[in-house]
Amino acid sequence: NSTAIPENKKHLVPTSGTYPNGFKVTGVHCGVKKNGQKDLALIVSDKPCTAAAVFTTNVFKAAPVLLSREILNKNSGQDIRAIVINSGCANAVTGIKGMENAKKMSDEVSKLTNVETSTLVMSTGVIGQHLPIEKIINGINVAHEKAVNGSHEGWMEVAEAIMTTDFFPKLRSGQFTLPSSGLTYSMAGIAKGAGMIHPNMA
Amino acid sequence: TLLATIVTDAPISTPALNEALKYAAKRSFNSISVDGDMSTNDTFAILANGAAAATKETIINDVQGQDFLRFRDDLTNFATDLAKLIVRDGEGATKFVTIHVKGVPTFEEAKKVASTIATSALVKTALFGQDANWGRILCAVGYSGVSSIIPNKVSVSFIPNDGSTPLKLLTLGEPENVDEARALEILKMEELEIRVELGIGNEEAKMWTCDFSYDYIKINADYRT
Repeated sequence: NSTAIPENKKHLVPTSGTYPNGFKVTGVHCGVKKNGQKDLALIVSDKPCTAAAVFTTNVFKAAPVLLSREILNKNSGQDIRAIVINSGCANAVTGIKGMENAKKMSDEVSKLTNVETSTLVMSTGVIGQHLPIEKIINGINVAHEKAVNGSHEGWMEVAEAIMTTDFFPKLRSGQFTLPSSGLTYSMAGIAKGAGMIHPNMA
Repeated sequence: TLLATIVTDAPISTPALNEALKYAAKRSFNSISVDGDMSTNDTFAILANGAAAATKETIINDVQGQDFLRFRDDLTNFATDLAKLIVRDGEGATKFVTIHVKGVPTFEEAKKVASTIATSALVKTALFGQDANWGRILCAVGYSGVSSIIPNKVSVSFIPNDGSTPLKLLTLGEPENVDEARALEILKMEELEIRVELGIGNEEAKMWTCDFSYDYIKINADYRT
């Protein structure tokens, strides 16, 4: 995807970064997108995480939104190990089958990390279509094998794999120090979005 | 759709992380608009694995403590950077615009006015066309639903991003004799601020938005097919 970044947006894409310890990441093409571009991102923590999220307040919440909220509530925001994200299909307004597919995505990653119900799911793309779940399950296994710890290339793959109509991948990282404990920690962030953007998440 | 994930190796308890995330979301991703449409899938999640912690005592837990406040602010700034990238994309946006509404009784009302300007299709097309059509901005302020607005207390300015002199468009409800050449100079810049002073309170809010471009229309004309 990155080869198509317009000249006037290239300066917004980082060429290096400082990434947090203990997260393996990657992005792959699994077959949701028809053009061969990356469409599945995986972030896996070596250690159990505390987690929090806010979600769309749209009445028609997509299956991955409902499932991720349920998992966070069930786990009380603890012991989360992974996030899996697909692009190309939003798995929104997809009824019971949509919920089953979102759960299959989550369960497959949780199985690979050996921690039940520990994976949040996100999807983005066209509304009202079912996920090609077999392709996604295969992609999850490929991504889990491929995921690497803390590399800039890995994080770029993640940022690219969640793109839809985005003109460029959105990735930031940084290191910070706390005033009392003196602890230095790192943050990495990816985002996607270009259109249908007026969030009011809670 | 907006999707955002932030991961950190900071050690932080779930209640503190929740608190920080809510604070950050309100001031970052919930303060942007590209086209005024809310998705079915918007999600902003954060994972913290604590791998940076040397001891158990370093866990951020006290939401009044200095370490929490710094973490919360770092997260907010970090999330705001990511949120701004989405606006800078805007499916081909050519302008990055800060809408800054000041002098309002409450933050919520200030946000409401900022949001109305940020989602006005006519304001956004004028920005693309580099037309200093402040009438459209004022019109949006007027239908924002904030009933306490007093027309002859409202002022509107363009603030250029290069630190040069701002351009007053409307002062206390009276139109300025606008220098169109200067207005065009500012509107040609990739970044600018539209500042609206309502003069009826002390609160303020910012939103970040962009123009509507030809690319935006082309992309969304046949997205599904």
